Amino acid sequence: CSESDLGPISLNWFEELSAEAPP
Amino acid sequence: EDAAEQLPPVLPDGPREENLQLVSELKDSSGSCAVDVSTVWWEADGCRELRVVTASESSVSLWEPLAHDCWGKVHTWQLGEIPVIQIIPLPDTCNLVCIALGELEIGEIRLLLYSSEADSFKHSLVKTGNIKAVVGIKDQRLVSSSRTLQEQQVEMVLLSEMGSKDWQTLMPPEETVTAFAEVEGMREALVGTTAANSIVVWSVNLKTGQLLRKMNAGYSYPASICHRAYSDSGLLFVVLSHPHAKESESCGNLAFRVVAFNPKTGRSRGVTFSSLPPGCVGRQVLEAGYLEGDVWDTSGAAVLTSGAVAVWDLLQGRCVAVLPPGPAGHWALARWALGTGLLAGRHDGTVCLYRY
Repeated sequence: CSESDLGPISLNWFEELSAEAPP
Repeated sequence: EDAAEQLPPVLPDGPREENLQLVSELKDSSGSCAVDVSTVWWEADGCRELRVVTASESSVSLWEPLAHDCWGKVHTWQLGEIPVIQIIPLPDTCNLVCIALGELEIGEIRLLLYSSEADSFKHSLVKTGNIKAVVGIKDQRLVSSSRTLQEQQVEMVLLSEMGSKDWQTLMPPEETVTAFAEVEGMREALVGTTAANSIVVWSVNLKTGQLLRKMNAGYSYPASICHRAYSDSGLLFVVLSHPHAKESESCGNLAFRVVAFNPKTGRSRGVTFSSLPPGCVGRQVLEAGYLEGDVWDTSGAAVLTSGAVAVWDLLQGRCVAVLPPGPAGHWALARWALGTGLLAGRHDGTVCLYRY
Protein backbone atom coordinates (compact mmCIF):
# COMPACT_ATOMS: atom_id res chain seq x y z
CA CYS A 1 0.00 0.00 0.00
CA SER A 2 1.33 3.42 -0.81
CA GLU A 3 1.09 6.40 1.49
CA SER A 4 -1.05 8.29 -1.03
CA ASP A 5 -3.75 5.60 -0.79
CA LEU A 6 -3.97 5.56 2.93
CA GLY A 7 -2.76 8.99 4.00
CA PRO A 8 0.20 9.74 6.25
CA ILE A 9 1.32 6.67 8.18
CA SER A 10 2.67 6.77 11.74
CA LEU A 11 4.61 3.93 13.31
CA ASN A 12 3.41 5.17 16.71
CA TRP A 13 -0.28 5.24 15.80
CA PHE A 14 -1.33 3.38 18.92
CA GLU A 15 0.39 5.75 21.35
CA GLU A 16 -0.78 8.81 19.41
CA LEU A 17 -4.43 7.68 19.29
CA SER A 18 -4.28 6.73 22.99
CA ALA A 19 -3.09 10.26 23.82
CA GLU A 20 -5.85 11.85 21.68
CA ALA A 21 -8.78 9.64 22.76
CA PRO A 22 -11.01 10.62 25.69
CA PRO A 23 -10.01 8.68 28.82
CA GLU B 1 -21.82 -38.55 -2.36
CA ASP B 2 -22.71 -35.87 -4.91
CA ALA B 3 -20.62 -33.35 -3.01
CA ALA B 4 -17.71 -35.78 -2.85
CA GLU B 5 -17.84 -36.16 -6.63
CA GLN B 6 -17.75 -32.41 -7.10
CA LEU B 7 -14.58 -32.18 -5.02
CA PRO B 8 -12.02 -34.71 -6.22
CA PRO B 9 -9.13 -35.11 -3.75
CA VAL B 10 -6.68 -33.53 -6.19
CA LEU B 11 -8.04 -30.62 -8.16
CA PRO B 12 -6.13 -29.85 -11.36
CA ASP B 13 -3.62 -27.07 -10.63
CA GLY B 14 -5.52 -26.42 -7.44
CA PRO B 15 -5.44 -27.23 -3.74
CA ARG B 16 -4.27 -30.69 -2.83
CA GLU B 17 -5.49 -32.97 -0.10
CA GLU B 18 -1.86 -34.07 0.46
CA ASN B 19 -1.13 -30.72 2.11
CA LEU B 20 -3.07 -32.14 5.05
CA GLN B 21 -1.76 -35.42 6.48
CA LEU B 22 -3.96 -37.41 8.84
CA VAL B 23 -2.11 -37.93 12.13
CA SER B 24 -4.74 -39.35 14.43
CA GLU B 25 -8.43 -39.77 15.05
CA LEU B 26 -10.36 -39.17 18.27
CA LYS B 27 -13.43 -41.37 18.42
CA ASP B 28 -16.02 -40.50 21.01
CA SER B 29 -17.81 -43.64 22.11
CA SER B 30 -20.64 -41.65 23.72
CA GLY B 31 -22.04 -40.96 20.24
CA SER B 32 -22.93 -37.40 21.18
CA CYS B 33 -22.94 -34.81 18.41
CA ALA B 34 -19.79 -32.64 18.22
CA VAL B 35 -20.41 -28.94 18.79
CA ASP B 36 -16.84 -27.64 18.89
CA VAL B 37 -13.22 -28.73 19.27
CA SER B 38 -10.11 -26.90 20.45
CA THR B 39 -6.67 -27.41 21.98
CA VAL B 40 -5.32 -26.38 25.37
CA TRP B 41 -1.95 -26.51 27.10
CA TRP B 42 -2.22 -28.69 30.19
CA GLU B 43 0.33 -29.15 32.94
CA ALA B 44 0.18 -32.25 35.12
CA ASP B 45 2.93 -33.91 37.19
CA GLY B 46 5.41 -31.26 36.04
CA CYS B 47 4.83 -32.10 32.38
CA ARG B 48 3.23 -29.59 29.99
CA GLU B 49 1.51 -31.03 26.93
CA LEU B 50 -1.01 -30.06 24.30
CA ARG B 51 -4.41 -31.62 24.87
CA VAL B 52 -7.57 -31.65 22.78
CA VAL B 53 -10.92 -30.43 24.09
CA THR B 54 -14.16 -31.63 22.49
CA ALA B 55 -17.61 -30.28 23.26
CA SER B 56 -21.07 -31.74 22.83
CA GLU B 57 -24.25 -29.92 23.86
CA SER B 58 -24.22 -31.38 27.37
CA SER B 59 -20.57 -32.08 28.14
CA VAL B 60 -16.96 -31.08 27.47
CA SER B 61 -14.14 -33.65 27.34
CA LEU B 62 -10.39 -33.31 27.79
CA TRP B 63 -8.18 -35.71 25.76
CA GLU B 64 -4.50 -36.49 26.38
CA PRO B 65 -2.01 -37.84 23.84
CA LEU B 66 -1.10 -41.51 24.28
CA ALA B 67 1.44 -43.66 22.44
CA HIS B 68 1.13 -44.37 18.69
CA ASP B 69 -0.78 -41.15 17.87
CA CYS B 70 -3.74 -42.26 19.98
CA TRP B 71 -5.75 -40.09 22.35
CA GLY B 72 -7.45 -41.01 25.63
CA LYS B 73 -10.21 -39.16 27.44
CA VAL B 74 -8.93 -37.77 30.75
CA HIS B 75 -12.04 -36.11 32.08
CA THR B 76 -15.55 -35.09 31.07
CA TRP B 77 -17.26 -32.07 32.58
CA GLN B 78 -21.03 -32.56 32.65
CA LEU B 79 -22.84 -29.27 32.14
CA GLY B 80 -26.38 -28.26 33.08
CA GLU B 81 -29.51 -27.71 31.05
CA ILE B 82 -28.17 -24.89 28.88
CA PRO B 83 -26.46 -26.32 25.75
CA VAL B 84 -22.76 -25.76 25.10
CA ILE B 85 -22.40 -23.85 21.82
CA GLN B 86 -18.72 -22.92 21.61
CA ILE B 87 -15.27 -23.46 23.11
CA ILE B 88 -13.56 -20.08 23.51
CA PRO B 89 -9.81 -20.56 22.88
CA LEU B 90 -7.54 -18.90 25.45
CA PRO B 91 -4.09 -18.32 23.94
CA ASP B 92 -1.03 -18.88 26.16
CA THR B 93 -3.20 -20.22 28.98
CA CYS B 94 -2.59 -23.46 30.85
CA ASN B 95 -5.10 -25.78 32.57
CA LEU B 96 -8.12 -23.59 31.75
CA VAL B 97 -10.94 -24.19 29.26
CA CYS B 98 -13.53 -21.52 28.55
CA ILE B 99 -16.94 -22.33 27.05
CA ALA B 100 -20.02 -20.44 25.88
CA LEU B 101 -23.48 -21.82 26.59
CA GLY B 102 -26.83 -20.70 25.26
CA GLU B 103 -29.64 -21.30 22.81
CA LEU B 104 -29.52 -19.05 19.75
CA GLU B 105 -27.14 -16.60 21.41
CA ILE B 106 -24.59 -16.92 24.18
CA GLY B 107 -26.30 -16.64 27.56
CA GLU B 108 -23.51 -17.84 29.81
CA ILE B 109 -19.71 -18.14 29.85
CA ARG B 110 -18.10 -20.77 32.09
CA LEU B 111 -14.56 -21.69 33.02
CA LEU B 112 -13.63 -25.37 33.24
CA LEU B 113 -10.60 -26.10 35.34
CA TYR B 114 -8.66 -28.53 37.48
CA SER B 115 -8.21 -27.56 41.09
CA SER B 116 -4.93 -28.99 42.37
CA GLU B 117 -5.86 -28.06 45.96
CA ALA B 118 -9.03 -30.12 45.86
CA ASP B 119 -7.57 -32.56 43.30
CA SER B 120 -10.77 -32.30 41.31
CA PHE B 121 -12.14 -30.95 38.05
CA LYS B 122 -14.77 -28.25 38.43
CA HIS B 123 -16.45 -25.39 36.57
CA SER B 124 -17.27 -21.84 37.54
CA LEU B 125 -19.50 -19.12 36.12
CA VAL B 126 -17.74 -16.12 34.55
CA LYS B 127 -20.62 -14.13 33.09
CA THR B 128 -24.29 -14.29 32.17
CA GLY B 129 -26.32 -12.02 29.88
CA ASN B 130 -27.26 -11.49 26.28
CA ILE B 131 -23.71 -11.95 25.01
CA LYS B 132 -23.10 -10.98 21.37
CA ALA B 133 -19.36 -11.60 20.97
CA VAL B 134 -16.52 -13.01 23.03
CA VAL B 135 -12.80 -13.65 22.56
CA GLY B 136 -9.97 -14.99 24.68
CA ILE B 137 -6.78 -12.94 24.36
CA LYS B 138 -3.24 -13.30 25.67
CA ASP B 139 -2.44 -13.06 29.39
CA GLN B 140 -5.56 -14.98 30.41
CA ARG B 141 -7.96 -12.18 29.44
CA LEU B 142 -11.49 -12.58 28.13
CA VAL B 143 -13.34 -9.76 26.33
CA SER B 144 -17.09 -9.85 25.71
CA SER B 145 -19.87 -7.59 24.52
CA SER B 146 -23.40 -7.93 25.83
CA ARG B 147 -26.62 -6.03 25.25
CA THR B 148 -29.47 -4.92 27.40
CA LEU B 149 -32.47 -3.06 25.94
CA GLN B 150 -30.84 0.25 26.79
CA GLU B 151 -27.15 -0.19 26.24
CA GLN B 152 -24.20 -2.28 25.15
CA GLN B 153 -21.53 -3.34 27.62
CA VAL B 154 -18.01 -4.29 26.54
CA GLU B 155 -15.97 -5.82 29.33
CA MET B 156 -12.59 -7.44 29.86
CA VAL B 157 -11.97 -9.89 32.68
CA LEU B 158 -8.77 -11.45 33.92
CA LEU B 159 -9.12 -15.22 34.34
CA SER B 160 -7.26 -17.35 36.83
CA GLU B 161 -7.41 -20.87 38.18
CA MET B 162 -9.38 -19.39 41.06
CA GLY B 163 -12.03 -18.06 38.64
CA SER B 164 -12.46 -14.53 37.27
CA LYS B 165 -11.15 -11.29 38.77
CA ASP B 166 -10.31 -7.68 37.86
CA TRP B 167 -13.10 -6.51 35.57
CA GLN B 168 -12.49 -3.56 33.24
CA THR B 169 -15.17 -1.83 31.17
CA LEU B 170 -14.26 -0.84 27.61
CA MET B 171 -15.95 2.10 25.92
CA PRO B 172 -18.71 0.63 23.71
CA PRO B 173 -19.34 1.83 20.13
CA GLU B 174 -22.91 2.83 19.21
CA GLU B 175 -23.43 -0.29 17.07
CA THR B 176 -23.49 -3.87 18.33
CA VAL B 177 -20.08 -5.54 18.34
CA THR B 178 -20.20 -8.76 16.31
CA ALA B 179 -16.65 -10.12 16.82
CA PHE B 180 -13.31 -9.32 18.47
CA ALA B 181 -9.70 -10.06 17.50
CA GLU B 182 -6.52 -9.27 19.37
CA VAL B 183 -3.74 -7.49 17.53
CA GLU B 184 -0.72 -9.79 17.25
CA GLY B 185 2.30 -8.35 18.96
CA MET B 186 0.39 -5.48 20.60
CA ARG B 187 -0.69 -6.57 24.06
CA GLU B 188 -2.88 -3.52 24.65
CA ALA B 189 -4.63 -3.30 21.27
CA LEU B 190 -7.89 -5.01 20.41
CA VAL B 191 -10.06 -4.73 17.30
CA GLY B 192 -13.72 -5.51 16.78
CA THR B 193 -16.27 -5.51 13.96
CA THR B 194 -19.74 -4.05 14.36
CA ALA B 195 -23.17 -4.71 12.87
CA ALA B 196 -22.78 -1.48 10.86
CA ASN B 197 -19.64 -2.86 9.16
CA SER B 198 -17.15 -0.79 11.14
CA ILE B 199 -13.77 -1.75 12.55
CA VAL B 200 -13.26 -0.52 16.10
CA VAL B 201 -9.88 -0.26 17.84
CA TRP B 202 -9.60 -0.25 21.64
CA SER B 203 -6.80 0.17 24.08
CA VAL B 204 -7.22 -2.73 26.50
CA ASN B 205 -5.35 -2.37 29.73
CA LEU B 206 -6.72 -2.53 33.24
CA LYS B 207 -6.78 1.29 33.48
CA THR B 208 -8.62 2.91 30.59
CA GLY B 209 -10.44 0.76 27.99
CA GLN B 210 -10.43 3.67 25.51
CA LEU B 211 -12.11 3.43 22.13
CA LEU B 212 -9.34 4.75 19.91
CA ARG B 213 -10.80 4.68 16.42
CA LYS B 214 -13.80 3.58 14.36
CA MET B 215 -13.20 2.91 10.65
CA ASN B 216 -15.39 1.64 7.83
CA ALA B 217 -14.60 -1.91 6.74
CA GLY B 218 -15.48 -1.28 3.08
CA TYR B 219 -18.72 -0.06 1.53
CA SER B 220 -18.80 -2.76 -1.15
CA TYR B 221 -18.94 -5.65 1.29
CA PRO B 222 -21.69 -6.94 3.56
CA ALA B 223 -21.22 -7.31 7.32
CA SER B 224 -17.61 -8.21 8.08
CA ILE B 225 -16.44 -10.46 10.90
CA CYS B 226 -12.88 -10.00 12.17
CA HIS B 227 -10.75 -13.07 12.92
CA ARG B 228 -7.18 -11.82 13.43
CA ALA B 229 -5.26 -8.55 13.29
CA TYR B 230 -1.58 -7.66 12.89
CA SER B 231 0.21 -4.34 13.21
CA ASP B 232 3.09 -3.72 10.83
CA SER B 233 4.83 -0.62 9.46
CA GLY B 234 2.23 1.72 10.91
CA LEU B 235 -0.70 -0.17 9.37
CA LEU B 236 -3.28 -2.44 10.94
CA PHE B 237 -3.93 -5.59 8.89
CA VAL B 238 -7.25 -7.27 9.69
CA VAL B 239 -8.46 -10.68 8.44
CA LEU B 240 -12.19 -10.45 7.69
CA SER B 241 -14.85 -12.88 6.53
CA HIS B 242 -18.37 -12.19 5.31
CA PRO B 243 -20.81 -14.77 6.66
CA HIS B 244 -23.87 -13.18 5.09
CA ALA B 245 -22.47 -12.57 1.60
CA LYS B 246 -24.35 -14.05 -1.32
CA GLU B 247 -22.67 -15.23 -4.50
CA SER B 248 -24.61 -12.71 -6.57
CA GLU B 249 -23.22 -9.81 -4.60
CA SER B 250 -20.10 -7.90 -5.50
CA CYS B 251 -17.84 -10.01 -3.31
CA GLY B 252 -18.66 -13.17 -5.31
CA ASN B 253 -17.27 -16.33 -3.82
CA LEU B 254 -15.07 -14.56 -1.31
CA ALA B 255 -14.15 -16.50 1.84
CA PHE B 256 -11.67 -14.16 3.55
CA ARG B 257 -10.00 -10.85 2.80
CA VAL B 258 -7.07 -9.11 4.44
CA VAL B 259 -7.54 -5.36 4.67
CA ALA B 260 -4.87 -2.78 5.58
CA PHE B 261 -6.15 0.11 7.68
CA ASN B 262 -4.27 3.28 8.47
CA PRO B 263 -5.50 3.91 12.03
CA LYS B 264 -4.35 7.53 11.85
CA THR B 265 -6.57 8.44 8.89
CA GLY B 266 -9.17 5.66 8.96
CA ARG B 267 -8.48 4.89 5.27
CA SER B 268 -8.24 1.30 4.13
CA ARG B 269 -7.29 -0.84 1.19
CA GLY B 270 -7.82 -4.54 0.41
CA VAL B 271 -4.54 -6.47 0.39
CA THR B 272 -5.49 -10.05 -0.47
CA PHE B 273 -8.75 -11.79 -1.31
CA SER B 274 -9.22 -15.53 -0.68
CA SER B 275 -11.95 -17.16 -2.75
CA LEU B 276 -13.64 -20.53 -2.53
CA PRO B 277 -11.66 -23.31 -4.23
CA PRO B 278 -12.41 -24.03 -7.91
CA GLY B 279 -15.11 -26.57 -8.52
CA CYS B 280 -16.78 -25.71 -5.27
CA VAL B 281 -20.41 -24.68 -5.38
CA GLY B 282 -22.19 -22.92 -2.56
CA ARG B 283 -20.85 -20.47 -0.06
CA GLN B 284 -18.70 -21.33 2.88
CA VAL B 285 -20.32 -21.51 6.26
CA LEU B 286 -18.81 -18.91 8.52
CA GLU B 287 -20.84 -17.54 11.35
CA ALA B 288 -19.72 -15.26 14.10
CA GLY B 289 -20.16 -16.73 17.52
CA TYR B 290 -20.75 -20.20 16.19
CA LEU B 291 -17.61 -20.33 14.12
CA GLU B 292 -17.40 -22.92 11.38
CA GLY B 293 -14.20 -21.26 10.23
CA ASP B 294 -10.96 -20.38 11.95
CA VAL B 295 -7.85 -18.30 11.35
CA TRP B 296 -4.42 -18.99 12.81
CA ASP B 297 -1.45 -16.81 12.01
CA THR B 298 -1.89 -16.36 8.23
CA SER B 299 -3.85 -19.55 7.55
CA GLY B 300 -7.62 -19.74 7.24
CA ALA B 301 -9.82 -22.84 7.39
CA ALA B 302 -13.55 -23.25 6.93
CA VAL B 303 -16.20 -25.87 6.42
CA LEU B 304 -17.93 -25.38 3.07
CA THR B 305 -21.60 -25.99 2.44
CA SER B 306 -20.58 -29.03 0.38
CA GLY B 307 -19.29 -30.67 3.57
CA ALA B 308 -15.62 -30.24 2.61
CA VAL B 309 -12.96 -28.38 4.59
CA ALA B 310 -10.86 -25.79 2.75
CA VAL B 311 -7.57 -24.24 3.89
CA TRP B 312 -6.23 -20.90 2.61
CA ASP B 313 -2.92 -19.09 2.73
CA LEU B 314 -4.36 -15.67 3.51
CA LEU B 315 -1.21 -13.76 2.61
CA GLN B 316 -1.18 -15.23 -0.88
CA GLY B 317 -4.98 -15.23 -1.13
CA ARG B 318 -4.85 -18.84 -2.27
CA CYS B 319 -6.70 -22.03 -1.32
CA VAL B 320 -3.93 -24.53 -0.57
CA ALA B 321 -5.79 -27.65 0.60
CA VAL B 322 -9.22 -29.23 0.45
CA LEU B 323 -10.46 -32.14 2.54
CA PRO B 324 -13.40 -33.62 0.67
CA PRO B 325 -16.29 -35.09 2.63
CA GLY B 326 -15.53 -38.78 3.09
CA PRO B 327 -17.66 -41.90 3.20
CA ALA B 328 -18.02 -41.37 6.95
CA GLY B 329 -19.88 -38.12 6.34
CA HIS B 330 -19.58 -34.38 5.87
CA TRP B 331 -17.21 -32.26 7.91
CA ALA B 332 -18.90 -30.04 10.46
CA LEU B 333 -16.00 -28.28 12.20
CA ALA B 334 -12.54 -26.99 11.28
CA ARG B 335 -10.26 -25.48 13.91
CA TRP B 336 -6.53 -24.82 14.03
CA ALA B 337 -4.71 -26.76 16.72
CA LEU B 338 -1.97 -24.82 18.53
CA GLY B 339 1.13 -25.37 16.42
CA THR B 340 0.64 -26.44 12.84
CA GLY B 341 -2.25 -28.87 12.97
CA LEU B 342 -5.86 -28.76 11.88
CA LEU B 343 -8.70 -30.39 13.79
CA ALA B 344 -11.64 -31.44 11.63
CA GLY B 345 -14.79 -32.79 13.22
CA ARG B 346 -17.82 -34.69 11.96
CA HIS B 347 -21.32 -34.51 13.37
CA ASP B 348 -20.99 -38.02 14.83
CA GLY B 349 -18.37 -36.73 17.29
CA THR B 350 -15.29 -38.06 15.46
CA VAL B 351 -12.42 -35.57 15.35
CA CYS B 352 -9.41 -35.97 13.04
CA LEU B 353 -6.08 -34.26 13.65
CA TYR B 354 -4.21 -33.33 10.46
CA ARG B 355 -0.65 -32.09 10.09
CA TYR B 356 -0.48 -29.01 7.85
